[in-house]
Amino acid sequence: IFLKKIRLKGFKSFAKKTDVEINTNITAIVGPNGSGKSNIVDAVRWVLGEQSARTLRGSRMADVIFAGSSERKQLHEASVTLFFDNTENKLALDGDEVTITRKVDEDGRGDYLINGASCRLKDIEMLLMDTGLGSDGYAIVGQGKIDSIIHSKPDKLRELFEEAA
Amino acid sequence: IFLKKIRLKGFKSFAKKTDVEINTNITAIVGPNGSGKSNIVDAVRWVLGEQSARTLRGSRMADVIFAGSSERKQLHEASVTLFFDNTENKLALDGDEVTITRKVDEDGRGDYLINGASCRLKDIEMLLMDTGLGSDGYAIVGQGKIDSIIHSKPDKLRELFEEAA
Amino acid sequence: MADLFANTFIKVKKEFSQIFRELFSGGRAELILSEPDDLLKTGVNINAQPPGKNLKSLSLLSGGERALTAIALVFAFLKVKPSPFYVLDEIDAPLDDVNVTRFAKFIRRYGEIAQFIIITHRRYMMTEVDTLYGVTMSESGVSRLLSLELNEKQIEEHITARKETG
Amino acid sequence: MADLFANTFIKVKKEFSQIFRELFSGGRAELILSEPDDLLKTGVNINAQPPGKNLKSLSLLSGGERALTAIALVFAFLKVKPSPFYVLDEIDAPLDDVNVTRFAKFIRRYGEIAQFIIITHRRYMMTEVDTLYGVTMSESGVSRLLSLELNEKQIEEHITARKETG
Ligand SMILES: Nc1ncnc2c1ncn2[C@@H]1O[C@H](COP(=O)(O)OP(=O)(O)OP(=O)(O)O)[C@@H](O)[C@H]1O
Ligand SMILES: Nc1ncnc2c1ncn2[C@@H]1O[C@H](COP(=O)(O)OP(=O)(O)OP(=O)(O)O)[C@@H](O)[C@H]1O
Ligand SMILES: [Mg+2]
Ligand SMILES: [Mg+2]
Repeated sequence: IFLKKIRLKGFKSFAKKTDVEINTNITAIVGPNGSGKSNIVDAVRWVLGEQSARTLRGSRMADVIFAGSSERKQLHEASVTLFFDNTENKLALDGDEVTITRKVDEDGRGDYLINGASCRLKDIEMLLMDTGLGSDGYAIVGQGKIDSIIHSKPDKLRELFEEAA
Repeated sequence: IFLKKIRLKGFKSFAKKTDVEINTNITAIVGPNGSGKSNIVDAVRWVLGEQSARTLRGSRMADVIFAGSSERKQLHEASVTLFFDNTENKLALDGDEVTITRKVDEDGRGDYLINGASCRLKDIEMLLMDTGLGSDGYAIVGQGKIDSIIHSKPDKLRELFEEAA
Repeated sequence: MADLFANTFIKVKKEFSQIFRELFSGGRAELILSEPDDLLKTGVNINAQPPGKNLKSLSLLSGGERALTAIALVFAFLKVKPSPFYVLDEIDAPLDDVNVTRFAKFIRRYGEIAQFIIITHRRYMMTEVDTLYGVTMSESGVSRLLSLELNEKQIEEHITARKETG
Repeated sequence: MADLFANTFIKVKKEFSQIFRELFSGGRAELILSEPDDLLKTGVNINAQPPGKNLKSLSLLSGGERALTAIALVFAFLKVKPSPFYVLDEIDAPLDDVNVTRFAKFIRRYGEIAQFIIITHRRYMMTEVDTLYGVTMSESGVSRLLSLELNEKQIEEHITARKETG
């Protein structure tokens, strides 16, 4: 499967709907400090099921909702969608495109959706099971985190092998 | 007081005696990864009395001695000396130049010297007491450590004030 | 269970040693089992020695050397069990300019196996990619994404652009 | 004792807010006592809000924003109780090129108060200093220090120089 697009709506500093088209092999994202690059990384982690608000730099899940700026009021909901190309039918679903969505409202109530239909996180984990994707593991290396890979305890390192197996 | 020179002998990757002249306001040290820049930072921390081998990235104090390379045998002793300009007599000593030295041998036996004469760490701390220098505090910011300043607990932050007071 | 682990370990171990040598132009590194007789419980340790150096302790490596060693491990796993995409947030921060360029060329070859989304501030990374996006906050506090042409001029303008504030 | 702390706190607090605004071209930040009624036991908290943004939590700041905030704190202490010299190891790593340049010019002004030894990989830092040294390991595993002329050519040669290995 390959990733076609990441859509952010009301997620952190992305108040306006933003589509990040990922239709090539290597995409770089650049910009000034504080412009929102790591927020895109957080969005991917989040939609893949990240459970820890702390890993997303907040204290509660609702902290990912656009909190307002000096010129714009805060929003009441955040959502992130991954659009996958499924033309090789690697995912256990029909259709050339598969979407995975996660939403949260300001009361912290969340929802997961596959192809627009409400589901549980478990369904998403099952769907992605053989693809090697998941919000754990080593496919997403956060800012400042490359060093901690080396400093992992021997049993923590072993877990990476078990996930890859 | 101001720093004139840092002399490294057998300290980490500085197998040969090396003098770093610091006779201007702003000195930058550049070079490839692994060339030895942070080792100079470790040297300054060490000669000012750093007690933790771990802060110096080793497991015992003797780890700061040049451990040999594919072309050179290991050494048996390391020493670092700071040369200070004392022409304004800010330090409680006579003489226009004051030196502070620290040595260690491979058995971990160490020594401190002021102007070449053996002394205790306490004497060095007393000498530097009103200068604001010390291996603690915030005058030496290690690689990757700028972030942790912000994440310090409130009482840890308070300690910085007490040291500055 | 232990077989699956052993199998994966052997493959990743081989890739890791190879990729390390490639990233460092020499030296050697190995993954070592902490308890080789107990495959169910053993942990995994990393030994790394950049070229010409004589030290075994990972902690004594420099910031850039540790980053490259970690990169070798991530890519060793990638070759054995690739994820469809990788998101790497400023992992080039501790690298010097030469290593950034080498890493950028290195990633190029893996573009066949997986998709990469790389966040970076380093110019030598920006020139080796297929697509370049700029994130900007021309409206305070609100991020916007722009497509950037992969030419020096647009990259430069985006890096130096700042909203004019008081 | 509490007086000494209170005195230092008030001075550093004032400098911190000022330096933050300068480094960020706006925004605001403050040092806040966690227990203002108990000067002997109180801790100190940092509140920081870059320009145009609406968030109070330090953790939500970006990597570069946190680095600049920490720099503001270090320099606030420097103005109140300077150390004779400061050794800063790659503290510019998370900064974008514009912020590296601004930080380099910012440090220049403090060169009057204290000596600075700055380790860096960033070109825009190298051009704003008085003295430039290059560290090299042309003999494997052994560091050597060279004086570099502050011109583009020598900086470039040193950055791109690598021992030719197999
Ligand atoms: N819920 C939210 N609502 C609005 N803005 C937010 C929210 N969460 C975080 N932000 C803002 O997003 C900005 C951080 O963005 P991000 O971490 O993506 O920056 P960055 O581009 O990665 O910067 P750097 O290069 O410094 O790492 C912060 O200034 C923060 O104030
Ligand atoms: N006791 C020792 N004897 C010999 N070499 C040592 C010793 N301790 C550390 N080293 C070597 O010094 C090198 C690290 O140097 P240092 O950390 O100063 O690099 P650096 O220039 O700061 O690099 P970077 O830019 O990646 O941070 C390592 O390769 C390590 O092998
Ligand atoms: Mg970031
Ligand atoms: Mg270093």
